Amino acid sequence: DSKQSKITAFFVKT
Amino acid sequence: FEAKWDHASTLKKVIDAVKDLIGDTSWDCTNTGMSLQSMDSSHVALVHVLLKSEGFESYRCDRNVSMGISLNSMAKVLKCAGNDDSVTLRHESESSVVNFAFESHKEERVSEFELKLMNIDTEHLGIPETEYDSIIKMPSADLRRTCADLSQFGDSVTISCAKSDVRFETSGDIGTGNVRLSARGSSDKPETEIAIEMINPVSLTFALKYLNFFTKAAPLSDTVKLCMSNNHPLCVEFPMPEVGYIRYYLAPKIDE
Repeated sequence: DSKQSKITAFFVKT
Repeated sequence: FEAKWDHASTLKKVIDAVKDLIGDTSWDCTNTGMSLQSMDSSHVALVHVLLKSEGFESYRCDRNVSMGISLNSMAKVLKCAGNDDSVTLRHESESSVVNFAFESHKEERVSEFELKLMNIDTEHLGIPETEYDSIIKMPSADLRRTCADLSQFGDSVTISCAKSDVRFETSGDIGTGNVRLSARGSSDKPETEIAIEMINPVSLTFALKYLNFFTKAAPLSDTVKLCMSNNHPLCVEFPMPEVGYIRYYLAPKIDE
């Protein structure tokens, strides 16, 4: 099974 | 701030390409152009639109401004413009509205609308420069069709890129499906070319729902670029030569 990751896990808040 | 396009069609297509994914957003206007960056409500996808000042008929931005706008309202306003009408956007410092003026090229019809601005708290994410493992350039209609076809069979698509072909695979309750696209050159019609630049093989899984949102940008650009690295968000870029681009980023599904 695969889980949807969030974009916020890859790109950091500026 | 004052920006004018010769034809409303491009702006109409840009809004249509992003409004269903992101509802309210801020347009950031500087002297180099207008841009927006926004995530969808579930924070899985990110949209980045750039409209360069050179792409406008005329463009002036004396002071940087961030205009919070409901894209659905902007789409409603733009419905009142004919495709060939010119569009002028105006915003004065400290004003709580943005003005839209549409003018037919024979100048016999001018319409003006005023849209209320919204206060939007935007979280800006830094998008790092990435050396992608695989870059695929293909006709945008091919991507749209592939995603639409595979959506009939499954919710997710696995995109695997090898040296000379790219494979899209899905499976669901009723069965499985896959589409393989092979690299093909075309010197007389570059827009029909499929070019694969592979440094390392890549295989990533994505929710088709989002890819179907992204391909709404296909009317803006004959070609699309898919940039992929393992365990990294996919970047789907629709270039608009001389005007700018729409880039969509999508977080991959990861094995539990």
